Parts: sequence; C-alpha cells; structure tokens
Amino acid sequence: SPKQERHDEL
Amino acid sequence: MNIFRFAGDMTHLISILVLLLKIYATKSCSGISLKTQELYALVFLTRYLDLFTGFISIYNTVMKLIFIASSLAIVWCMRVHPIVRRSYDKDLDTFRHYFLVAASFILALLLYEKFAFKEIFWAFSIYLEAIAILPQLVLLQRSGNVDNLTGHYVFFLGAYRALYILNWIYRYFTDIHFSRWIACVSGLVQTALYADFFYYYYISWRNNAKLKLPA
Repeated sequence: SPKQERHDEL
Repeated sequence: MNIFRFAGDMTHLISILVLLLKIYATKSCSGISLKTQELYALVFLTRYLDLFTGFISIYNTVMKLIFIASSLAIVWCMRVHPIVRRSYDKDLDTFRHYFLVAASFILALLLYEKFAFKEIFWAFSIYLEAIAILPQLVLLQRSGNVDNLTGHYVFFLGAYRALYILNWIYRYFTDIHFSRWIACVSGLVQTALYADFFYYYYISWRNNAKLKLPA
C-alpha cells in the first residue's frame, strides 16, 4: 500500500 | 518543504510573536478575542496528536511545540494573568464559539481522509482553524478602533494561510501523490474570511490612517 500519507504540514 | 510553506510558517510565527509583543508590551489584551485564542489552542492540540508518536523533522516538531506552547500561554495570560485579564473585553467577545466547535466536529465525522481517530481530529482541526478567526473579526468590528499591533497580528494570521494556498498549488504540480483537498478547500474559506479585513488594512496602510472596520 502506498506510504501512509502523513500530514507533513503544520 | 518549499519556499511558500516556509514563508507561511514564518508568517504564522510572526503573527504569534506580534500578539505576544502586544500583550507583554502593553500589558493589555484589549481588542483580542479570548474565544479565538481558545479555538486556536484546540486546533493545535487536536492537530498535533502525533507530536510524540510520529517524527517528521526537527523543524516540524519544534514548530508544533512552539504553536502549542504559545497558544496555551496566550489563553493563560488572558484568563489568569492579574493585569492582562483586566483588559479583556468580556462583554464584547460574546461570539458563541461552541457552535464553531460542534459544526467542525460534525463535519469532520462526515468528511475525512480516513476514518481513524487521528484523521478525524486532524480534519476537525482543519475545519475549526478555518472559522476560528470569526470571534476575533466580530470583536474588531465591535471595538471600532483597532490598535496597530492587533491589526498586524490579524493581518499576518490571514496572510500565512494565503501562502499555504501557494504551497498547495506548488505541491499539486510537483508532488504526484499530493491530494490535500480538505486542507485546500478549508484554507481557501479561511483566507476568504479575511477578505474585507485585508481591504481595510490596505486602506489604512495606504492612507497612513488608523485601521477602522465598519460596524
């Protein structure tokens, strides 16, 4: 599965 | 990280520093909505739940800590600090902000990226941040004259999300995986709410006059 789209923004 | 997002984060940080300066320099929080400050503290606390579980970068962690600590410190100042709290416009800051919290939470239960605890709270924090400025904008209209630092505070606060919109456009064209519709649409709504403030801020800057919002 694609890398869990982490919230990289503040 | 791109220049738009970095500029956005720095503008956000500047807005917080301007507010802290206003409170400490004037020992007063007149013209500042405690309700908006409480909503921002809630936004940061619900958005940064992964502060200790996920690590993205030193910058990311440090900025999250700064945002959480500063928003809580401002709420503490306005509620507890013996001198500052006296200047709080309690009878002008009457926006029923609980409705904003409830509406954001209900929307987050309906519209989210993934039905998971942290994702629901992340979406909640995004929706809440978009409308959290409403009590502050209402207070500005009611309190008529706006002091310079308060005006600059609201301006930088509105400008930071406008820079984030440029960041999302940039990432849309450079990041193939990029799809942040929730943040994008909320960011557009959030920035649109500042439209009339931006206009009167520009007028006061052009005429070198005091910032005045029509009642």
